[in-house]
Amino acid sequence: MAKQFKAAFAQINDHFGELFVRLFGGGRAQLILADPNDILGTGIEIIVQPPGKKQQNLALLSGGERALTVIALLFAFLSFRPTPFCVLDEIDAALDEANVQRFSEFLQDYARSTQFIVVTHRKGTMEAADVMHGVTMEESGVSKLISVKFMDKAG
Amino acid sequence: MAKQFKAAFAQINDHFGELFVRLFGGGRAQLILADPNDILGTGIEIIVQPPGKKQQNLALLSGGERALTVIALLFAFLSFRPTPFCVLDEIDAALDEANVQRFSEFLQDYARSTQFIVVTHRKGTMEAADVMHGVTMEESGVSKLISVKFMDKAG
Amino acid sequence: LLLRKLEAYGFKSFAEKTEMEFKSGITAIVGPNGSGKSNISDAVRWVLGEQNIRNLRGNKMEDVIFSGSAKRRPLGVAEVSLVFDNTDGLLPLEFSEVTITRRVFRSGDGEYYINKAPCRLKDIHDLLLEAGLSRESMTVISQNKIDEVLNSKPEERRLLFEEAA
Amino acid sequence: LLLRKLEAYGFKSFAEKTEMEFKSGITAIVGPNGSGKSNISDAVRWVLGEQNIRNLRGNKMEDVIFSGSAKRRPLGVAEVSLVFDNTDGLLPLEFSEVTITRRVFRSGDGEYYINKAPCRLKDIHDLLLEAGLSRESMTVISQNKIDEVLNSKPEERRLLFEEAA
Ligand SMILES: Nc1ncnc2c1ncn2[C@@H]1O[C@H](COP(=O)(O)OP(=O)(O)OP(=O)(O)O)[C@@H](O)[C@H]1O
Ligand SMILES: Nc1ncnc2c1ncn2[C@@H]1O[C@H](COP(=O)(O)OP(=O)(O)OP(=O)(O)O)[C@@H](O)[C@H]1O
Ligand SMILES: [Mg+2]
Ligand SMILES: [Mg+2]
Repeated sequence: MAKQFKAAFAQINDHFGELFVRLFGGGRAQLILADPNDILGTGIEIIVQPPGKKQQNLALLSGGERALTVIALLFAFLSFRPTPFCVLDEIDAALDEANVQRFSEFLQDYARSTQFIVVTHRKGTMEAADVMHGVTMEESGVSKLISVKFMDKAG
Repeated sequence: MAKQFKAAFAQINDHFGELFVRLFGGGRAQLILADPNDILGTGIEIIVQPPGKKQQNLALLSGGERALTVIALLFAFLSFRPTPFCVLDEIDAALDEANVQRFSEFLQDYARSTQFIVVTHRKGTMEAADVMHGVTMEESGVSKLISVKFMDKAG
Repeated sequence: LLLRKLEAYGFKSFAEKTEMEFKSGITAIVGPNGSGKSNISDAVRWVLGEQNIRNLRGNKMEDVIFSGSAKRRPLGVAEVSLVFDNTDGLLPLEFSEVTITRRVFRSGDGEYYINKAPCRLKDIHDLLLEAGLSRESMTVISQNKIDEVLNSKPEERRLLFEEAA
Repeated sequence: LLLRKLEAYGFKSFAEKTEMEFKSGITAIVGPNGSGKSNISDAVRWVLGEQNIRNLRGNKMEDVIFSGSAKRRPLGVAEVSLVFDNTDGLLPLEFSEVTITRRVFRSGDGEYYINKAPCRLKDIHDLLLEAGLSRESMTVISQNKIDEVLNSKPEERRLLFEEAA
């Protein structure tokens, strides 16, 4: 039981560290057991150092830095327990244009082994898609799908 | 005490109703006292009906609809207790392009009596500004202001 | 396992029978505020067996049934189907195409189907567990999930960890 | 009353002496994630007298002092000034230009100034209260405030109401 948790924790921590560097273009991050002697009960802390900055409490990071950190963590969970398809609902809301770019390139890579359905308002994320569906309410209160666009992938 | 609360409540409720219609382009919204017989202790509920839709619990509304509803409410408070200047930090994050447009036109109007400092990532909001400051981190970890842009107002 | 199609009828703002197709890779869903995009993620969660109505932004299960608009009367039943290409046999069934369907009536009664054959909610849970598609997994990730992880204390984060791992 | 300028030095990511000018109407602040935009809203809150470090995303007051970067050592003091055009006399002082300044040292000691004359935090609070610029007012509104109102129960909303009105 404790062995299982320790193994899972180690693997997820590795993924998290790699994904953080990939999404931030540098820096480092890791998960820490608040009390390593109490494997079965201990809380989990997140230590983050964005590229070129000092290690900071998650609370002091910016809105976009926090969102990107948690995206790295959730995808670390996903790498540990894969799912065949995944729905992402506007998780790119807080990211600036450069981070949306990095995130969408990362997603295209990941999409080779996982099917993604991504709700988004962001142009960068839309450009990473293979197919796009529009949802509108021509008649108030009633959703309607509009024509499917096949994305012309530039290369 | 109760009289004061009642008067404030009535005024803010009026503002809220008007601002909602202005920002949503229709529909209606109001504040309700959960227990009208307990003026001094009662909670406050928010009843919302977006244009063409049925009256809904705030929880069932979309991310953008919820954000816009609360913007209407906060500006209703502001109309009741004006402040000479106001800092808005990315409150337009959840709005689609059409709502950002409506919000920025509303803000330009309001800015005739209140000075606004608006942190934003959204183009529509930037276009409503009279002046724009850029903040960057050329050197990691150190913020730097870059040249002020004077916005060419189209009309 | 590949998700081929989502069908929704009477689910939240989907008053009309709606069909959405998916390919492998990335499918983007776009549209104005309040148009129904998150209702699609809710539909996926729900048909995968979500039982906590709070995770679907409602108060009671019947909140997912189309409640009417200025011009339309409410409907009496909500139905969502997910159609899978099961050629790789990830779902332990003899079919190369698997459809899971969930329905709920205003009375609160629910119906469940696998390839049009009535079954219990438990059968759907067990089937999806095999494929790594249980409700607890990271199958639907929203901005809320992100805030939840960010604002949680270390002990709460551990629970998320145990859930996801 | 018009806000003319914000000066920050040693406050959070403002390791260098920084000056930002404002005109009437709308001033937009733009830039990449993590560049320091919200730190500017924090600076405004702080110099207006915010005493709850949680509202500034920190744990202890010294969290607002520049804590260093990969290339720079931490600083020992944070200082923010707001310069107002007081021609309309909204602030009850004889000056047509009013500057309020706040400083904090690593020791936790704080200093306060009105037009370079030392004063107490209370003097700044009282002065701003006259102009409708107290910390409780809607002077700084963030995405957090919006979520707070949305996720609050009716009783909590009443408290927000009483604060704001
Ligand atoms: N049972 C229901 N019957 C009818 N309409 C409903 C029902 N439940 C939710 N809705 C409506 O669906 C709309 C919300 O849709 P949804 O949350 O999918 O929007 P969205 O496209 O995600 O928008 P955003 O971009 O703002 O996030 C709301 O206007 C809400 O009133
Ligand atoms: N005391 C401090 N010393 C040094 N750096 C700090 C300090 N406090 C916060 N920071 C840094 O400031 C940065 C956050 O800045 P801020 O929140 O202003 O970003 P932002 O421009 O609002 O970004 P976003 O668009 O993502 O919201 C973080 O990287 C954080 O590490
Ligand atoms: Mg949504
Ligand atoms: Mg910010």
